[in-house]
Amino acid sequence: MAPVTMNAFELISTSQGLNLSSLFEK
Amino acid sequence: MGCYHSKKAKSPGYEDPSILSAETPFTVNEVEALHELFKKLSSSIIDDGFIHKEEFQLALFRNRNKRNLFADRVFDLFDLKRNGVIEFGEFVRSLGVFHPNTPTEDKITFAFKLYDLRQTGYIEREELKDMVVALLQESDLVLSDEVIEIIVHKTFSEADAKGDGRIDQEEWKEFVLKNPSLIKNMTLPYLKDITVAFPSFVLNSEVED
Repeated sequence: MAPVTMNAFELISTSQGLNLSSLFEK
Repeated sequence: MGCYHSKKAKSPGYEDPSILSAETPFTVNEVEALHELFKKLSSSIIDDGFIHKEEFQLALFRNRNKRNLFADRVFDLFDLKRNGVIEFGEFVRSLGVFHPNTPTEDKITFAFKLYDLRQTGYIEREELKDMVVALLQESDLVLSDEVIEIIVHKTFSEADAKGDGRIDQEEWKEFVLKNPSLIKNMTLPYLKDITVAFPSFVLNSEVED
């Protein structure tokens, strides 16, 4: 069961709200 | 004979690029290029020289009304003066953390502040669960509460080296150094090419780098 082996912080770090590269999109 | 130097009117909150450059990893020209980006973001809804929460959400999500726990935390951390808007100097200083040349330690500290939702100086178990739930809400991933509990419990037991039920800054640092991918999103390679992305800064430049 793959999700159980996930690191919670790794999961969180994929949030779109933490992906600031979107700020630079034209 | 004096030389003629005209200063264009700058928006409120504007700070001298040479001062910002001295305090951040950016060159003066890069700060000026960031000002071009800042002008774009800060005028997308209300053209007043400040980035409002809705403008930040619009830039991140293409949707001014999309609330997101993590975007709220980033906004609050960028808003150093805590006055509800992001000023130009705050924008440059905060983005400096995301520069590829910024020390890993600074990135680790920033990520800790992000995840310390209640600003107690610790990442608590409940906060970690709240963040996992928030992440799941914005993604298509559906997990049962039981599975969420297992993920949180496992991660917490690995990070909380002292076993006191909360993660302090020292434990967080050790945990990130063992799992460097956790702060991958704290680096924006794009910031090294900011003058290429916003070449119009040259038109408004007051210095030659």
